[in-house]
Amino acid sequence: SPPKEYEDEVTFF
Amino acid sequence: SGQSGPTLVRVSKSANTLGIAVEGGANTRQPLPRIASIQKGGSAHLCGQLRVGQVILEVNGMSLKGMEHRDAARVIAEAFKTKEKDYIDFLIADFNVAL
Repeated sequence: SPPKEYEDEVTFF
Repeated sequence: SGQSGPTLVRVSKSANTLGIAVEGGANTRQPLPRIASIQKGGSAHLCGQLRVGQVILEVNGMSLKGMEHRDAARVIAEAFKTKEKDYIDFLIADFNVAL
């Protein structure tokens, strides 16, 4: 599978 | 500051939210989760020992190394949700060093 790009993924807790 | 190695920070669950935003994870350019923001009034803010830009190496002794964003996020969320502890221990690094 192609590399995943999660750089912009932000989770708030 | 910032010249020492990883630091253990205990955050008491003193507010209804942890109050941090976390970015990154395995298979990204930010391979370990990094604190993107800290919300005023949240548990992390009240703790006073976490800073934006710090990298989270471990949560309650569990390494986040190799975890993709959603998995690392789940670990953090569950650590805040569990009633077994009234705190979360974070192992923090000030720099995005290779580990």
